[in-house]
Amino acid sequence: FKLRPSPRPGPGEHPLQFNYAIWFSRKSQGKTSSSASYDQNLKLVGTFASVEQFWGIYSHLVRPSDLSGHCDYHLFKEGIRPMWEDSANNKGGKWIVRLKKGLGSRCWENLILAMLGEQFMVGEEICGAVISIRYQEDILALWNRTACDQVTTSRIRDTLKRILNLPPNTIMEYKTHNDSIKDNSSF
Amino acid sequence: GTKIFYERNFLMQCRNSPLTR
Repeated sequence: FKLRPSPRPGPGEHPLQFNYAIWFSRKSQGKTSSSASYDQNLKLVGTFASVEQFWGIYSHLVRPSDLSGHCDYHLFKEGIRPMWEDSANNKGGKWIVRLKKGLGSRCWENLILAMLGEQFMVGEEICGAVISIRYQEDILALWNRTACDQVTTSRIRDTLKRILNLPPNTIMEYKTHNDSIKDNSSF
Repeated sequence: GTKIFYERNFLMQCRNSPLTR
């Protein structure tokens, strides 16, 4: 992945603060949940460096709510693999927002547009975002680098609430990747 | 360097730009 040439904004395009990659994964049959099998299921969809390149990829993707089965989109900064073990993530954590079925596509779009537009105002802290399509709910997660930095995680939570415009009783939980590794479950 | 911020509405406008393929 790191050997790929980095994308560059084309003439007249609007550059993003960071380059990004979109990944897709679908849970394989069987019950193995090792990090190796997770890694194997990650498929790189594309990379982009500008607003226009983002739309060029995103517009061709199936909307999250129209996917079936147990699958995830991951949108991460270029160079960060969407895995707990990546060096950018291993001291980090994520905000988790559980959504009723039907809200996933709209909330995912609002989340990633805020991330690409640098609306979180937490410097280099944001690593990436995930939407997980599950049988009874859709789950958004926003990953950051430093789980122990409470000022940053609180600011991310407040911005998330604002940009997702969710009902006030929506439950948000923060989980460190270290805890996810220990209990070997993501949510 | 300078930070590149974009508001949601601006990003949505770019979706319809002729540069977006």
